Amino acid sequence: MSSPIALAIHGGAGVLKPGRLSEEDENDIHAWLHRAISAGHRILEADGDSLDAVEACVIQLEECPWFNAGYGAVFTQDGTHELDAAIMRGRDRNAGAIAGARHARQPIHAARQVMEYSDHVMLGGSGVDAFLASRGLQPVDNDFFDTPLRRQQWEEHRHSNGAMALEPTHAEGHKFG
Amino acid sequence: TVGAVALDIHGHVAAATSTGGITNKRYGRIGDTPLIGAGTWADDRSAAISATGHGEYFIRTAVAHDIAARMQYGGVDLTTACNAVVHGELKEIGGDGGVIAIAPNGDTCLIFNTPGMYRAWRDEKGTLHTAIYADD
Repeated sequence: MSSPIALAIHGGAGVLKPGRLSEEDENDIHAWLHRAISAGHRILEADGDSLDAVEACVIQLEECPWFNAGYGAVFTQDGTHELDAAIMRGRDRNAGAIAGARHARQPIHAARQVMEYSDHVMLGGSGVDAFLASRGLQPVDNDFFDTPLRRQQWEEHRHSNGAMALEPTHAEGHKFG
Repeated sequence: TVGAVALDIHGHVAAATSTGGITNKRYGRIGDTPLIGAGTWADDRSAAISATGHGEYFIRTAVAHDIAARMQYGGVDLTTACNAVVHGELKEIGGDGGVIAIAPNGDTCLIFNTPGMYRAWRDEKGTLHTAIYADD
């Protein structure tokens, strides 16, 4: 007997109120969301695995500069990017996670590599890059993740009040998630 | 933060989450990392969950595992568990954000305590939907 299939995705949550985004931007976001969920949906419709489906969705979302993961990730105080990701399989509760990665082209894929090819649940910092290199994955320069919008937001925060760095606010443009 | 949860035809759930943290973070802060149990969880006995929001509050309330535990040990359904955690446990200590979750029976929840959350889902008829604001 086959199970029903189900799928859901998210970008960030926060101060998203009608009128703050242009209609053009809203349409662009809807298109990205549809593209991302469609990637996973095709896998599920073809009787594929839920783990492959969630990875496919998140890889698409990581490519979208509207969301804070992968390309378009926010800047740290020192002007670089640190990326985090986790993946988990419900069948056996196997899991993999990375924290503070700097050169992983697709962070969620890196997390899956940790899950499937390491003896560990979570790797952090430079260890992530070393592990990925051992797996033959090509690193990218950290500035690959830069976008003009994120740099502008970082500049505004850096010059307005650097002390707010550790305390996320609800101010517009202050990405969290 | 981005994430996905899925249930496949074989009855297995999975969850994935990816983020860059908060703007201007320092000291190697990992407060927004989707830790297993806080921001990400998948267990065929309960649900798959991915979270987005103020990460350190999600860690303190072990959001993803709390939802799963309420279902597994307390016998509540997915929507009840998600509402209790996102609008209760999390909000009570000031945590803003939301979760997406899917149970092995196909139940799907997208719940948040903020004015909006970028999101998309498949309904029971197979139609895909996208939304941004709470009222969408």
